Amino acid sequence: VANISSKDEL
Amino acid sequence: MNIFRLTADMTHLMSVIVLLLKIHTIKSCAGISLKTQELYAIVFTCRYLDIFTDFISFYNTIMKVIFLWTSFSIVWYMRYHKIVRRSYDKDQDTFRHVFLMLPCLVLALLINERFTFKEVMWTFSFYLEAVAILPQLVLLQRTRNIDNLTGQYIFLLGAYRALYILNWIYRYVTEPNYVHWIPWMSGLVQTLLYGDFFYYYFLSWKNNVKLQLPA
Repeated sequence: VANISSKDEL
Repeated sequence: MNIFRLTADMTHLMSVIVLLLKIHTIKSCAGISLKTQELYAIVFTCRYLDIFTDFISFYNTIMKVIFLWTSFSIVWYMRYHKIVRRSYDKDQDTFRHVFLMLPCLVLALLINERFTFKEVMWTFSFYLEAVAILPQLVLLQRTRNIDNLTGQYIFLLGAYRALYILNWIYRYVTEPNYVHWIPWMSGLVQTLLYGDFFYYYFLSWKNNVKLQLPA
């Protein structure tokens, strides 16, 4: 499961 | 932030600058697909819904603002600027948005990391970005004369996603729990769509001749 909070990419 | 990611973002930024340069200095958008530009405006709007709710970094926020602002201004110039809009090849740019948006929306509703509005929109933005270049590639095929700035713009746009793939590999290897299947798969599809264009771009560069796609 992906880490939802790690959306630091553009 | 690793070097691949930074280079990718800078390449993306450069692609936008090249396009705005063409619009501002030559006052022309010849060879540029308004459909693709409108799809990008939708892509960034849907992806950056978190701009006010989740602060990640100063860099992150500034880049989001830049991509949102530039994508909407490009659309504005192409639609409404009294000189620029005259150079738009309306009759050649016939791709229908709905044929790209609808399947992406359905896919985002079915395959996402979490079934919430923000998550589905975020997912939709990746699916849509992967195929948003298609109207531009179709227009390019129809346009016999591809000017240098248009060629460079599309090359930089393709290179940006290709560099993101290196960033994803690097992060997967170096960071624990770094897994993002949705951007990975759609990013891969997006890069593959540029394959043909890259091939002819390098060929024209190697032989030092004007870029032309086969009919």
